[in-house]
Amino acid sequence: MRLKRLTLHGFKTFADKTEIEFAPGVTAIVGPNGSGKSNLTDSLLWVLGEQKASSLRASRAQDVIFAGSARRKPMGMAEVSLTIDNEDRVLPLDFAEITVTRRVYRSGEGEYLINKTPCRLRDITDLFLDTGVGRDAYAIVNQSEVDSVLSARPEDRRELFEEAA
Amino acid sequence: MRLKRLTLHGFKTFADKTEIEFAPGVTAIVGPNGSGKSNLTDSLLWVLGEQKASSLRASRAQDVIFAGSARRKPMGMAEVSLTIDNEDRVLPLDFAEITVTRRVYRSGEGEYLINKTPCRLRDITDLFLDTGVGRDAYAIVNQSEVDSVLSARPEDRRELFEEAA
Amino acid sequence: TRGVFYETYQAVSYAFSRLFTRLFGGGSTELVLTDPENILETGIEIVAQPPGKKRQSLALLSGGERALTAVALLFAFLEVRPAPFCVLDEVDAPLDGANVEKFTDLLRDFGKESQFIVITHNATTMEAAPLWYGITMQEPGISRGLSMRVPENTPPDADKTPPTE
Amino acid sequence: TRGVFYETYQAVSYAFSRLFTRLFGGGSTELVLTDPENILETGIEIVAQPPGKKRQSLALLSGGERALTAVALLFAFLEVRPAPFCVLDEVDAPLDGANVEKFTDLLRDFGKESQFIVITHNATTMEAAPLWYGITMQEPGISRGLSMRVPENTPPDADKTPPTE
Ligand SMILES: Nc1ncnc2c1ncn2[C@@H]1O[C@H](COP(=O)(O)OP(=O)(O)OP(=O)(O)O)[C@@H](O)[C@H]1O
Ligand SMILES: Nc1ncnc2c1ncn2[C@@H]1O[C@H](COP(=O)(O)OP(=O)(O)OP(=O)(O)O)[C@@H](O)[C@H]1O
Ligand SMILES: [Mg+2]
Ligand SMILES: [Mg+2]
Repeated sequence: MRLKRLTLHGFKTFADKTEIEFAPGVTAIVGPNGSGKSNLTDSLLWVLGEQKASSLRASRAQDVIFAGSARRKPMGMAEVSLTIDNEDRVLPLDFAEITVTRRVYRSGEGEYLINKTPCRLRDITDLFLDTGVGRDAYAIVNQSEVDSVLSARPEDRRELFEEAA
Repeated sequence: MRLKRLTLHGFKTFADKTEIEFAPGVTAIVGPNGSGKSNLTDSLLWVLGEQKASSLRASRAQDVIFAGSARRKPMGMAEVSLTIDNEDRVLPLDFAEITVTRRVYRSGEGEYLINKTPCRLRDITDLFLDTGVGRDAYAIVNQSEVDSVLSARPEDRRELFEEAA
Repeated sequence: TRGVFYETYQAVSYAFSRLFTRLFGGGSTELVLTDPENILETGIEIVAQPPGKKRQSLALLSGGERALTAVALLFAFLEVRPAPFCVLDEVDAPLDGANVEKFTDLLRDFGKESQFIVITHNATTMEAAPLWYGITMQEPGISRGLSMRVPENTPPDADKTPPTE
Repeated sequence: TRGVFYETYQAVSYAFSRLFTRLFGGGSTELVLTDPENILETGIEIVAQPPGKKRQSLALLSGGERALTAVALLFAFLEVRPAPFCVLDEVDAPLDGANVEKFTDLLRDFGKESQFIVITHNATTMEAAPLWYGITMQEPGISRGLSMRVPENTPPDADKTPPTE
């Protein structure tokens, strides 16, 4: 399983449709303070099914929709799509390529799609279960979060081990 | 009021007696990870009267005494002295130069001195009251603490304003 | 003391706005009393809007934006109630090249009136300091210090963050 | 699942020790079950001893030592249960020059098997990545991305941390 492409539209500061191509190995995301790098991490967590707004530095689901800027109006919807190379069938669906899409509207209503077929949020989180990917996994480390594995209580730290087991 | 000299002996990683001279203006403290830079900050907080061990990343008073290394035995006492230029009499004592000394022993017992005269911890904290210096003041910012003024609850943030008022 | 608290709050609020606008090259801030009827117990909310962006919760700000905002608030306190000295432990860690320059500018100005002790790994910050104090750990577990004046060459063990365009 | 948890805990414990020793050039670690009689609910304590130093509580470790220890634990999980991709948001921020080199070494090795997305301001880390994705904010509040392959020159907006002796 490998990430191929991430597409954002209306998600936080990504007002215009933005496509990011991933390569194998190490990719560095660079840019000035406040330019949107951590927002990319948030969009990955979100499209993989993150349900806690606070994990995305937000307080409500709608907070991830582009809120406008000095020159632009707020938008009505946020959409993120993640396209994955599934040649090795690590994801339990018989497709060589899988695209997962998530949308949220100002009303708070959400839409979820796998390869353009509407589904429930649950179907997306189930898809990634036990692959070491997605929320609660050790594989996505937020800014200023790396220290928290050390300051966590021993009982909370257990969850990481359960995820790996 | 200006800092002139900080002397450490047996405080955390400063096993050998170390004297640091301060200049007016900006001094940069530099060195590799784990070399002892933040321990210097801890020693300043401590000699100014910090009572909470957790503010010094410790759990008990004795934790600040040099605990030994691969080659050296633990020591029995930690001592820090801070010498201050008091020409302007900002500190309410009629001395042009004031040296504040604090010691702690393995027993947990402490000793406090102002210009070599034994006193109580209270006398040291009183000396710095309302000067904008010392614990609870805005003037000493620990590593990874600068963000906490933003994440603090509005009621807790009030204390900073009270200190400045 | 009601009056003194309110005066301080007002003065810090104005200084914070001015310093934020200086550091961010624009934008605006507000300090809001949570309970204006009850000056003796009210908390204080912080609102910060970087230039060209929409006013949003502090949580949505980036790591670097939060650090810069906290610096603006800290220096606002120092402006209203100067402290004889100030210790800053790696507050520049999340800042990009351009923002480190803004920070050191501020440091130089405030350093004319007060003593600043700045722990840093950043070469730009180091170059703003006429005096360096190096902490080394040649013998494992044992800190030693050495004073290094008026640096001519590139400092050892330092990050150089060149300013962005 | 009792057996699986214990096996995972054992494997992570060994990997953590090996990786810590690699990153710190020595020292040792231990993962300790807080309640060995109760595998299904036990917490996990972390003990970390940098080379030549005394075994002490994690709280006393420096900012950079904690970051490196957390990286060792994170990569231990990745070694025991490889994740298809891993996102690291500025985990290198508190590291000095020598430690960033150690970190990027590890990143290169693990990057042969997994996809890594590394958000960073550090030029040494950037140079370890064959692909860069730059995020810019030319229009205030609006993020745009651009792919930059095989960097020849010094990256824009980057901290260069030269290795210490
Ligand atoms: N829904 C939204 N609409 C518009 N802007 C938003 C929204 N949510 C967050 N932002 C903005 O995104 C910016 C933060 O972006 P991000 O955290 O990705 O920065 P960054 O590139 O990681 O910076 P740093 O290097 O400082 O960590 C903030 O200025 C914030 O106001
Ligand atoms: N009582 C003690 N006896 C011996 N060593 C101690 C004691 N207390 C703390 N230490 C050691 O001090 C070291 C931390 O030092 P410090 O936090 O000052 O580093 P630093 O120079 O600030 O590094 P960084 O750049 O990573 O922040 C740790 O290795 C810790 O084990
Ligand atoms: Mg960020
Ligand atoms: Mg430190």
